[in-house]
Amino acid sequence: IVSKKIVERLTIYKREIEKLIKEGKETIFSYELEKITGIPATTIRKDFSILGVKLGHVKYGYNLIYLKRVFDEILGVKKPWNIAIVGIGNLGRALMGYTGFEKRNFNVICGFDIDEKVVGTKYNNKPIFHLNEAPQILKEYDIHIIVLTVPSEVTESVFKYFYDLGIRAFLNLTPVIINCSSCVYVENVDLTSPLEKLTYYVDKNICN
Amino acid sequence: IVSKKIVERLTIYKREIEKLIKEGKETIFSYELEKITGIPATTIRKDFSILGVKLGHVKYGYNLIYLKRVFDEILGVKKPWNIAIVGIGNLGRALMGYTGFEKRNFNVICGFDIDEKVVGTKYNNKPIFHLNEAPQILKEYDIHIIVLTVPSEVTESVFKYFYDLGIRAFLNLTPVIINCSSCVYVENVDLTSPLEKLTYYVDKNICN
Ligand SMILES: NC(=O)c1ccc[n+]([C@@H]2O[C@H](COP(=O)([O-])OP(=O)(O)OC[C@H]3O[C@@H](n4cnc5c(N)ncnc54)[C@H](O)[C@@H]3O)[C@@H](O)[C@H]2O)c1
Ligand SMILES: NC(=O)c1ccc[n+]([C@@H]2O[C@H](COP(=O)([O-])OP(=O)(O)OC[C@H]3O[C@@H](n4cnc5c(N)ncnc54)[C@H](O)[C@@H]3O)[C@@H](O)[C@H]2O)c1
Repeated sequence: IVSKKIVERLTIYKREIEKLIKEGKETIFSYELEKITGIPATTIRKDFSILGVKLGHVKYGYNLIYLKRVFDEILGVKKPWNIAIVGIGNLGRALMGYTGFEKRNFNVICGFDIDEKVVGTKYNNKPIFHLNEAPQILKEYDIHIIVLTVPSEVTESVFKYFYDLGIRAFLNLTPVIINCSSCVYVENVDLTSPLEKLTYYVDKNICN
Repeated sequence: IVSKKIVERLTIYKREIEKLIKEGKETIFSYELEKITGIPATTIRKDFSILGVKLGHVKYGYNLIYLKRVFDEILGVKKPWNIAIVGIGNLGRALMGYTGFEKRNFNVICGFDIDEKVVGTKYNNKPIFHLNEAPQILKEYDIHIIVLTVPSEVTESVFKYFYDLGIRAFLNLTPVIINCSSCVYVENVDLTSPLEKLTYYVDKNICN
């Protein structure tokens, strides 16, 4: 089992490698990956050896298709993962229809909500159940990951409800930081960090 | 002007520092920040010296309030930034109502769309203009950043339209990678990387 920080860097390596493959590149050296990601080449080589990546070819570097295969394997993205979205408002609906998930083997199975106007309907051909139907639906469809797009006031209580039902992985899109015990994994997404990077450049009026 | 990679790390430092301040901590050493972020302490110290941060106190470390003030200054987040959202569908509406932006001095001024049913209405008290009204609206409200939440098919053309109107900073939430020339800054956000981190943990059935 590798540290959380290596997993963090692993998704960065994978994303950049996928971009390079799309651009038609075949190999890469660790110092080139350093230029693209900003992660020191020594850290990259250390990570690769911990992750079990074979040494790169002295003349050509690492083969990109090989790297992607190894990383997909480690990240467990080869298996299809069933996910459910909780809180089918604006953001929840956008995620129910997002094609980016299916392409990476994430199947959005259904949604959960408490609003009578929404429960029992379908969005993008996926059913929306009432929150209190979750116990049997999670088992029936083998759902292991919950995406939270509920109003901030109910984030903690909805998280606890699904934790008690055995869910151990959450993608939290609400602005509330969830206090969690051990044995659960929460990934928080916040759109303001990318915006702050933009303001740095606009503020200094600089080009790339 | 610092490198893109340092700006990338800067937003990570700032986010972690804000969390620590919220938890009531007052100082931090670079080796503690390394444990939290995974960024080597040598890189942290080098970044801090490039960013003009005063050396930490030998016994106590760096003062967190001081660090946040310096980083806010550098990132230009002290000034209010006017932004507009283009494509007021599910995702666009979620962003029009997102409280996380106002808290960090980002003012969502308005939206742009082409759908007659949406143009001329308001969402969360903010007006939605037709795309062809952008030339005068951007100037009138001093808008410097555009958030793209349009369908993938039109990402490139809408990007080009705003680039030609002088916009140099874009937050791209569509799955299309925009080919951009120099002198423009695009931040791409993709929800599948955080999901891939989750699958690593669920797959290995490990606790934090
Ligand atoms: N991370 C980001 O960058 C970002 C961006 C936009 C919005 N958000 C956040 O996403 C969340 C949703 O935003 P929105 O614009 O879609 O809001 P919304 O009000 O349109 O949708 C909320 C939905 O949650 C449902 N709901 C309420 N209580 C519930 C409960 N106990 N169990 C299940 N469902 C429940 C409501 O019925 C509604 O359908 C908010 O917390 C918002 O702050 C985050
Ligand atoms: N980054 C992510 O993780 C993520 C998540 C969900 C959705 N998305 C993406 O966000 C985008 C929007 O998703 P959605 O569910 O809100 O779609 P949607 O169809 O609900 O909304 C699209 C809106 O764009 C408008 N539009 C179409 N052409 C336009 C043009 N030329 N100029 C201005 N407006 C135009 C439409 O009228 C509509 O209001 C899609 O590209 C989707 O793939 C990304």
